[in-house]
Amino acid sequence: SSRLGKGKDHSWEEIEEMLIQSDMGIQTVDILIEKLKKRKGANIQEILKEEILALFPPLNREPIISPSPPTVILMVGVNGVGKTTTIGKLASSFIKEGKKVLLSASDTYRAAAIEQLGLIARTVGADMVKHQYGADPTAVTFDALQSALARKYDFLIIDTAGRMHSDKNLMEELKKIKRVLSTKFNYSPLLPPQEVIMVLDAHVGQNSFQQAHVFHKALNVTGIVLTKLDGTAKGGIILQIERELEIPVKWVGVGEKWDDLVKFSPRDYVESIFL
Amino acid sequence: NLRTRLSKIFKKLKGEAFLSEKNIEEALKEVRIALLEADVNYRVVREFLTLTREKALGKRVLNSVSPAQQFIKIVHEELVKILGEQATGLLTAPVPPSIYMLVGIQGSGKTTTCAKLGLILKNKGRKVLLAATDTQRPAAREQLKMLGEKIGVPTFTEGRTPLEIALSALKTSRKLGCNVVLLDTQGRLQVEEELMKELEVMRDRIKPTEILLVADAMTGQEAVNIASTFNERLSLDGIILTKVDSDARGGAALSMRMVTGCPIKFIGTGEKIQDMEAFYPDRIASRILG
Ligand SMILES: Nc1nc2c(ncn2[C@@H]2O[C@H](COP(=O)(O)OP(=O)(O)OP(=O)(O)O)[C@@H](O)[C@H]2O)c(=O)[nH]1
Ligand SMILES: Nc1nc2c(ncn2[C@@H]2O[C@H](COP(=O)(O)OP(=O)(O)OP(=O)(O)O)[C@@H](O)[C@H]2O)c(=O)[nH]1
Ligand SMILES: [Mg+2]
Ligand SMILES: [Mg+2]
Repeated sequence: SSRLGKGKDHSWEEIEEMLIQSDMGIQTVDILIEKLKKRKGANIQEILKEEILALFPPLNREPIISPSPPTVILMVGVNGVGKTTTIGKLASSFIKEGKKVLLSASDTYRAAAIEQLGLIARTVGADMVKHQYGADPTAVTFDALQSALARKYDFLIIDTAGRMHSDKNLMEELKKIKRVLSTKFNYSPLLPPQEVIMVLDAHVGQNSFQQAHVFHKALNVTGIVLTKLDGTAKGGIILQIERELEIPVKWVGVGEKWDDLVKFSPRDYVESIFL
Repeated sequence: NLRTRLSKIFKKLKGEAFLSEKNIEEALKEVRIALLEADVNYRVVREFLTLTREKALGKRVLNSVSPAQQFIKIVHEELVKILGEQATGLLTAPVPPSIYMLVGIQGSGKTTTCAKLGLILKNKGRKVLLAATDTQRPAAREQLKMLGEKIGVPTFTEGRTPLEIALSALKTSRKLGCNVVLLDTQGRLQVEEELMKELEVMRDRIKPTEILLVADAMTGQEAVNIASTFNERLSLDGIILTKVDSDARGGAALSMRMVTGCPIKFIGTGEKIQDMEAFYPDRIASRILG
């Protein structure tokens, strides 16, 4: 919780401590402290909120929908950040709007990844395409794409195995998965995947920037989901990610239930840092 | 990097007999930046700098190395000292089975680590039983069961509640003649009160030989709150750091070690079941410093 209060006298160190502990990183914190020093006012907390809010670039945070279905969403990220769970949440929200959703079990590697996605699909009302463990994830993805087209799904969401951005072979595999999604569409203006969504865990520190940077170079990430914000971590590194990589945070995960996904708003986020 | 930045600070030190206080303060500023970039917690950094300052003050300048190298060596040694000078293994219970309970926040690597430890102990000649007590996550028990099959170790999954599964697993371990039981638990945030209580109850009823916090090496500033809360509530016996194969600097290791005093016992270095090693502070210390 923030110890900054209205009218309270705060040292620069206290303010710096609070900002660093939100995982913003020294670079962003230094920028903020410099801006604060130029401002006058008794209510440090309000001034700080304004300055943090002002750091957010004006990015388009709307989901990208294909003019002709399916809208294809590729979910990527390192191990354990919440990709599969977030797919369930997205699918659930689309289905509540009356849309038809197909999931592709393209994580053919991790133990019980296919069973996990299968249970999620059944729970939220989505269909799923799967092969066997050890199958080529590109083949599963292509199979799912065929199904999505033939059976006119509104959304196709691709689950992928977690992987370290420092693993060149696994990043190449992901590029292949992305490429196969556009093979049937060389006439369309908006090639699938319309969204490459990177999932980041709010508890991860500065490494999230490196993750976003490498995944973005490889795949051209169109949006970020910041998960586990129901914990005490603030995920402040997203400021540097948005400013330097221009990737918008589109949603935040705030729990493990299927409706625990909220549209990202910089204003709400800034308020939450001070809770 | 830190070494070049320190070289700039200390190159004016030619002909001096001692590392000057002024040079040390400038050098500590650079160390501070390096540690914060490495995800070491803000307050832990402050404490570490105080300890390092004491070590560096009054040190004679050596002729054998540059002052920058000497200073880095002081910092590195202090890091290694705090991280724990040697790997400590797992305690064996006086009366079998030895029960090791794995806890931690969502996605940290508990289920995978459970199997990895199972393999290590099996290779040491122990008779291992894995117990899958996560009844919440879809296919969690299936996940541990698949891993258990891979390493040829039985996995117990029967029961309606985590406690029921754990107690039944203990009964079964005696029937099977197992001398090790590894308990996988559901991931939980340290602020999920009901779930933390559930772990306390499990600890009281099961009386594990060791409770191990499984924590992600990429964790940022909150590593301190996660580790200290789990430690206060459960009294941890050790920490296992996962995903050390990432290119994260791993400052969370220093933070968690410093606030809990718990030994880091193992590190996870990949997704394969073989990817687990004993923790040696030297390599992690170098990584944290960058
Ligand atoms: N508290 C909380 N837990 C979450 C959130 N999102 C995901 N989780 C949990 O994080 C854990 C990992 O989620 P997964 O969806 O399996 O993560 P993943 O990225 O698919 O993992 P891998 O496929 O193994 O790389 C699960 O226990 C989820 O319930 C969130 O927003 N809040
Ligand atoms: N690269 C790498 N991946 C790891 C390591 N340890 C675990 N993982 C991966 O991290 C992801 C999460 O691992 P799990 O074992 O499911 O984590 P968990 O703590 O049991 O997750 P919950 O039960 O949802 O809390 C999986 O994709 C694992 O393969 C490691 O040391 N290195
Ligand atoms: Mg997954
Ligand atoms: Mg698990």
